[in-house]
Amino acid sequence: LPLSTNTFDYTTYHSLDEIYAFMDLLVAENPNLVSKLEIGQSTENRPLYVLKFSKGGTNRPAIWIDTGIHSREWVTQASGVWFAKKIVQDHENDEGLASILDKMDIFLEIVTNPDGFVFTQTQNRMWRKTRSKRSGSLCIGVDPNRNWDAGFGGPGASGNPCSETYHGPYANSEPEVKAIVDFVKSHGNIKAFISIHSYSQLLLYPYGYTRTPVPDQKELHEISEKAVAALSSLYGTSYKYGSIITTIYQASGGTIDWTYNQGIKYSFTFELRDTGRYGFLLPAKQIVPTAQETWLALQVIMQHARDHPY
Amino acid sequence: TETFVGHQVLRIVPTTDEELQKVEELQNLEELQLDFWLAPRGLGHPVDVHVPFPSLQPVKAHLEANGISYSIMIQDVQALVDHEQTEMLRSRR
Repeated sequence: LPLSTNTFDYTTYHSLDEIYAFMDLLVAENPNLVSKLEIGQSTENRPLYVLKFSKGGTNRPAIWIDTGIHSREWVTQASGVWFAKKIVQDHENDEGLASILDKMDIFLEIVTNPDGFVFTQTQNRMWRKTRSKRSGSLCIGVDPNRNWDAGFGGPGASGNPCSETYHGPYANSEPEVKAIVDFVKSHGNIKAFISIHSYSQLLLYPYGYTRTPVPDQKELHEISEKAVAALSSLYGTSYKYGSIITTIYQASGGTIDWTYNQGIKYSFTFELRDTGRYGFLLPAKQIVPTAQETWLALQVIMQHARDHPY
Repeated sequence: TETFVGHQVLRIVPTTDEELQKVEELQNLEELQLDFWLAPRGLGHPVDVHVPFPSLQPVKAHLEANGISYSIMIQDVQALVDHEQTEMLRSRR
């Protein structure tokens, strides 16, 4: 294992153990900024770790970022590792980030679906769902992005346990989802929630389960436009943006529909690189450029949340 | 461990409602073990489908019989997975 996060290889994919070891190194190197929380346990009893970046205070307004909820989308967990190091590296010398951390905390869950992630590394690289098993069901796993209590079970998810978009027996049936639900409710002061997927190069905001526009549609669309412009400015990567249902398809029980309905206005989902050359098998050499460009968009969203308290 | 030797990912861009319907029909054929990386979502939007080797011939026949053009996005899924593993091992060393 690397001796420090400075010698960690950000240009390759890593195992769950290596990512968890990275987290511990980052915390040990930066005890005044970074701490590690365990918000729950997965179906197979793996800890669900969240990194907290804070300059102090109690229950300050916060930003939540998660990666890897769909386990096969490896560029997202790898980007999450890069984001964590970036926050530490830049928290003093980057004025924008420093000012965000002066007022807000950042929570980052890098491996949101650890059971699925381990399964992709050991059994089936293409595994997407959780690894929950239920008696009487022929197939394993629930789509953790269809399991939230927002339009749950509606059109845009499947009731077939063998489907890749199986919504599960009931909302929050998956401990990986329930852990975030409980954390968001208990914290109560999260102002921006960003859930990161791949692929397709999209920046999306609610809703996915209904065609009814969200009340804040205009503002979210404007933020998306600015964020995508920032992202594209680095390498020219082209993104589309809009509401989930108008930009891709109807999807019920989705993460950010629930977070928005909880009152977290700045709720977004990213679909990172690429648009369909490698798909989920994005070459490792694209990890860092993907993370770098995405970081620019994340900063736009975070700065907007900082400047528009509600 | 699941292997993907001979598996391909096909990209289909439905341009008519009929084509879209024919592609959606594939979603219901569970025996083909198709994995839709990008699900059908409307005309002009790409559909990416991971096709196991045994299903390649029937799927391509279905598309060609219905005059639906497709491209091969990933020629050999296993080759990419192997490369990824090699990269990870190299990095560890």
